[in-house]
Amino acid sequence: TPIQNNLDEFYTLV
Amino acid sequence: MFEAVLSNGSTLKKIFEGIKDLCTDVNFDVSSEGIKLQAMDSSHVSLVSLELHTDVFEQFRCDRDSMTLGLNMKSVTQIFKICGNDDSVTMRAEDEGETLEFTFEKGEDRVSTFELKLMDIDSEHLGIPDTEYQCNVKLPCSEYQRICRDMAGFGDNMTIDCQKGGVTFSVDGEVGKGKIFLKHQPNVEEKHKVIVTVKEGVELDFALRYLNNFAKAAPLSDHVQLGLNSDTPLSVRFDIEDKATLGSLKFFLAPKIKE
Repeated sequence: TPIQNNLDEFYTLV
Repeated sequence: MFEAVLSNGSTLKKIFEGIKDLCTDVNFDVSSEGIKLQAMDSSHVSLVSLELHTDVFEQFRCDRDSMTLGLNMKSVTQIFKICGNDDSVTMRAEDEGETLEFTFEKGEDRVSTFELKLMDIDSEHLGIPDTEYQCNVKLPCSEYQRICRDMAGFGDNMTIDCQKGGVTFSVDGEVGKGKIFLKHQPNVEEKHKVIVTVKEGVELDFALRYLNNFAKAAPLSDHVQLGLNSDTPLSVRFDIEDKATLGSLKFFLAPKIKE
C-alpha cells in the first residue's frame, strides 16, 4: 500500500 | 472598514461549498488587492488557496493595509443557505470589529442580513512557490467530477499517468482494476476540450477521498486544470467563472509514495 505523504515534506512554513 | 459587493452571490456560495469539508476554520486575508485564503486540512495532506481579485467584485473597499477575518466554515455555509442563486452579497466589517456582516439582496424586494461573529484563528501559512509543471491537464469539471466519483467505487487511490497524447486515470482495488483514458482533444467544442501539455511524462498516486473533495468546487467553472510534477504536490485549479483575472480556487495534494 502506498504511504500518504504530507505537505510539510514539500513546503515550508512562512 | 472593509466592504465588498458581489452581484453574483452564488460564486461565494460555491467557493464555501467547495472548501467546507476540508477546513473547519479559515482566515479571510483582506487587502486592497482583494481577498486571499490559505488553509490546510487537519492532517496536512491537502491545502486550499483562494484568491479573489477586486475585479470579481462590483465594489471593493479595504481602508487598512490588511485585515484578517476568522471564519468558522460551518457557520458560513449555514449563512449562505440564506443566499438565493440570483442574490447579490455585500460583506462589511469595521476595522476593529468583531463581526462580518453579510447582506443578501434580490432587487429591493427581499433583503436578508446576518452578522457573523469572527474568530481568532491561529493559521500556519505555507510558502508555495510558483511552479512550472511537467504536465498540465485541462479538462471539463464535469469529467473530473465523474472520474473521481466512479473510481472511488473501486479503491482508495487513483493513479494519474500523464503522457504525450493523453492522460490515464487508474485504480487498483480489491475487486479488480480499471482505467479511464482521456485523449488530448484540442479541436472539439469548448465544453468538451481536453488539453494535455507534457514536457516530461509523470505518473503519481493520490488519495481519492481528497480528489473527490476538490470536485465539490466543480460548479465554480467549466474547466479544471491539473498540474503534475514528479516531486511536488498535485495542483487542482478552478478559475473563477473560467477567468484567471477574477481569481482562482486552488487545491494542493501531497502524492502517495510506494513502499
